[in-house]
Amino acid sequence: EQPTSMNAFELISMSQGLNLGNLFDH
Amino acid sequence: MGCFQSKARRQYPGYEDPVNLASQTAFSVSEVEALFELFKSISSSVVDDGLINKEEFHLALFKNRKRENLFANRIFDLFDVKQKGVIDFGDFVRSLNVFHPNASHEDKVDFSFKLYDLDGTGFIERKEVKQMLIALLCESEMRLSDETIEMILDKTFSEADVNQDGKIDKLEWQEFVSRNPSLMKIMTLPYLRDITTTFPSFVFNSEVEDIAT
Repeated sequence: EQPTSMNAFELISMSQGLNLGNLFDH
Repeated sequence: MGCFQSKARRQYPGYEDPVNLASQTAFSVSEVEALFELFKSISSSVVDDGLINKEEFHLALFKNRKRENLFANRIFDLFDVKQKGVIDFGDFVRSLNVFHPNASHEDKVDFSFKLYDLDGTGFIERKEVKQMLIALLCESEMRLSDETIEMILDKTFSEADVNQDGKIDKLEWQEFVSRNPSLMKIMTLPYLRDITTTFPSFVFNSEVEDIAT
C-alpha cells in the first residue's frame, strides 16, 4: 500500500517504533 | 505482609496496595505484584529513588537512555499523571492498564487522543500531525517529499475533521476511530492478559493469594 493512500494516523500507528512490550524485557 | 508493605511504602513513593490496584484495574493481585517487581527494576536502573524518570523509561524501552523518540516522550508524559517528571508505581499500573485487552474501549480512545494531542490543547492540530509524521519518517527508512506529506495531511483532515475547522476535537476523533478501528490496535497489548507467564524473566514473588478480580 502506498503511503499516500493512507491517512496520517494509519502511517503513525503502523510505523510507530514504540513497543511497550520492551518494558517487560527489562 | 504488613512489614513488606510499610517498607515498600517508605522506599517507593506512590506505592499502593496491590489489592487496591487490582480492584481498579484488569490486573489480578499477583499480576500487580509482578508489575511491582518490574517497576523496582526499571526505577532503580539510573537513580534508585523508587520512581521512574524519563531516562529510565527510555532505557527500558530502547536499551538506550539517550535515545529521543517523540512517542516515547509523549507516553511518558501521559504515564506521569501527577506531572512531576517521574512515574510512581500506582500510576505505572493504572496507565499500563489502559493497554490491557480488557480495558474499556473508551479509555483507549481517550488515551490515544491525548497521545496525539501533543500540546495538550484539547485538539489534534494539523501542525501536531505533521510533527508526528516527520518524527516517524526520521525514525524509519521511509522518505516522503514535502508535497506528499501535505497530501497525506489533506487526506487525513478531510476524513477526520468533519467540521473543517482545521483541528480534530475529541468527538471527531471518536467518530474517526470508529470508522477506522485498526487505529486502535496499538492501544491493546495482548500479552498484558497474562504477564506472569508471558514474561517469566522478571522475578515474581507473590505473597498474596490471588483473589478473583
